[in-house]
Amino acid sequence: FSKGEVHDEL
Amino acid sequence: MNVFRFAGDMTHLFSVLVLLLKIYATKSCSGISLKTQELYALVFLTRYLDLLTDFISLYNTVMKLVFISSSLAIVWCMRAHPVVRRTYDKDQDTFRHYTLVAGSLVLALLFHDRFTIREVCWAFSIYLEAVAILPQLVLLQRSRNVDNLTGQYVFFLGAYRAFYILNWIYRYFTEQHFSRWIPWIAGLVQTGLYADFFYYYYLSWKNNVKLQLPA
Repeated sequence: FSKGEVHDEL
Repeated sequence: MNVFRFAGDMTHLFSVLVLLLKIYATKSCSGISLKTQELYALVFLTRYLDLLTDFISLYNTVMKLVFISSSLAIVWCMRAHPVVRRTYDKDQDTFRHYTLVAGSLVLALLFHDRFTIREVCWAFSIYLEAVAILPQLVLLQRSRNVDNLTGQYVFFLGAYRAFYILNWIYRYFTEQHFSRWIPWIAGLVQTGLYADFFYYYYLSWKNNVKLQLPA
């Protein structure tokens, strides 16, 4: 589950 | 977190603070589109569904809470505050924003990363945010004199997504497989919609005259 998948931006 | 992303978030936060200052200091929301504020509340509510499930960082969680609570507070203020609600230009704020909601929903059902509730809602919020400023820009064209705080509010709101585009370019070159075409395209459309506003804002600043958008 790469970080890119999780929406880490607002 | 890179400097462009941080600058974008701070600019976004600042635009919200300017709007809250305008409403609180002048006890008036004249020139502000309630429809745009409602669309932003919907954008944050559908984008931050992961608020309670994914913890990314304290900063991320705090900012999400600030954006959700401030947008809901502004909508409440414009709808229910005994003094402020009377200053709302109801008959000027006539943009049919339901069409923007419907269009964004159709787009989200067609184009998304994965067909899950969260991803469709996230894509919906990205598309909706790109067009949420339209009722506000139409209202600015109609209301002859735009007060300074309102002009600054819209300016910072437009500038924040431009910083995000720089952030995406930076991340594209520094991280592997960072390709977010949905926010890319929506972000370019969103910032593009502000282009003429930025132009007239610059003219009003250069010639030191009141900001006026041509009808």
